[in-house]
Amino acid sequence: YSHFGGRPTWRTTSLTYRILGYTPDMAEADVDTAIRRAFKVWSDVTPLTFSRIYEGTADIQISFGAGVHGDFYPFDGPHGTLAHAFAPGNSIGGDAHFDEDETWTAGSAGYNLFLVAAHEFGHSLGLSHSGDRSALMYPTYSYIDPARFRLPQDDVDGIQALYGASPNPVPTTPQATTPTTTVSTTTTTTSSPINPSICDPTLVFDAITTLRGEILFFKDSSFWRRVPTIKEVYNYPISTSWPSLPSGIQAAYENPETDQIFLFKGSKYWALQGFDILPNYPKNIDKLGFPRTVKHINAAVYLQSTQKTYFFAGEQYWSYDEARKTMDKESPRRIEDDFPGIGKKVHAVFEDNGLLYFFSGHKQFEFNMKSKKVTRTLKNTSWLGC
Amino acid sequence: FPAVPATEDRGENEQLAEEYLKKFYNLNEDGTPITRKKHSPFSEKLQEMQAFFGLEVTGKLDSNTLEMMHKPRCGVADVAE
Repeated sequence: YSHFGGRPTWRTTSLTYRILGYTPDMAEADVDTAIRRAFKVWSDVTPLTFSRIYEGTADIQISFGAGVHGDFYPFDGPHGTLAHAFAPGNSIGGDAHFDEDETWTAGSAGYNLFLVAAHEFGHSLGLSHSGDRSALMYPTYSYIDPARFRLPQDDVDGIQALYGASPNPVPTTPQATTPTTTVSTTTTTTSSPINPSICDPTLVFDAITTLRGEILFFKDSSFWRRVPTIKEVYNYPISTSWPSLPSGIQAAYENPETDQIFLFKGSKYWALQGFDILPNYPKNIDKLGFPRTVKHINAAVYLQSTQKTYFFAGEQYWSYDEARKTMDKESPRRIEDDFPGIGKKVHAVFEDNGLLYFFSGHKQFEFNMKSKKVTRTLKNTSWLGC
Repeated sequence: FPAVPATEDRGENEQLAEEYLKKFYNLNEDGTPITRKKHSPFSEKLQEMQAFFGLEVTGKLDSNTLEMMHKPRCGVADVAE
């Protein structure tokens, strides 16, 4: 790691930030989330706290601009320079500017705002570029799934050399929190921390999918949302997030290439982008190539390595080629034959870090597609801090 | 400038490299005459950049160096002013 010349730092640990404007590339709520999480990367390992203000001048002013944008460092159009930030100090010091000519996203297409913002805020706090290729402060952008993001040790050492360590280190495993009563009626705030009932060992999930680095666990009329960067799990009624969706979602999967998730119930399925249901849905599953004998899907998962989606129904599975938009000719095949050890039926499945996690009844199996073997048997609720 | 293999877009690459080194490695273009030195300022800055990124330090604008220059990156200079 390295620090700026003269080692400029903030003299207070309570810093403020203000988002001066938004990029049209992303929903404002997604920008807010990306920025909040990017600050949390640093507050987790230092005594620093970051509070958002909506008026006046914050320590760290955040803006999007293209080309010449009010400092002496004009941006250069798409790609090239993505963003820059200034070392701690008065006036422009600490401010972070993002090139509006880039395509900003909450996913893997374009440039992930969370990843770039976390890097820029490192500058805002006094870190210069690191020569460690694995460091967040390495100057070139490379995508990593935000859900799997952990601040590399080089960056931890660099920032703690300036501000010291956090008095309350963040635990490395999710912690269950006390249940609270849900009272809000808005979509974005109607949630409650994890209810201990989710730790019931007999719980069987209806469906599970990833969503932009998070993991959603569906059960009856609600879903649990696991946000790895804040290490908490919250419960949301399906009806408040997606009023037009039914309860009892039976299968779900994410296609990160298109930044879409698909939810299935009965013979119908819906496509969503983030939390927005796309027009012209629901559609019938026969559009995907299923025979009429298939009445519903039990589970689905998209494999990035092959660009195929596996649909599990009864004791069989179908392989759908997302690139060609057709069902593979060899489908259906018996689950038992190609996924030995996971049982005859699948209730839910998702992919994480190249491994498949199958939920069958009360059991969860970690499955390696390359070796075609179950590598671990886990508790159904292992992802939820139980 | 150091010798580089002749390619069709050599001029464009050199221009890109020059802009890059000016922006991130303080390569000066202040009008002072280039004196006879072992390495040109361009080559020295190129070596600085190659060393920072762990590339082979040749002082020449090779394909790996160019590839690194084309990568999307943060606009803060690697060398403190």
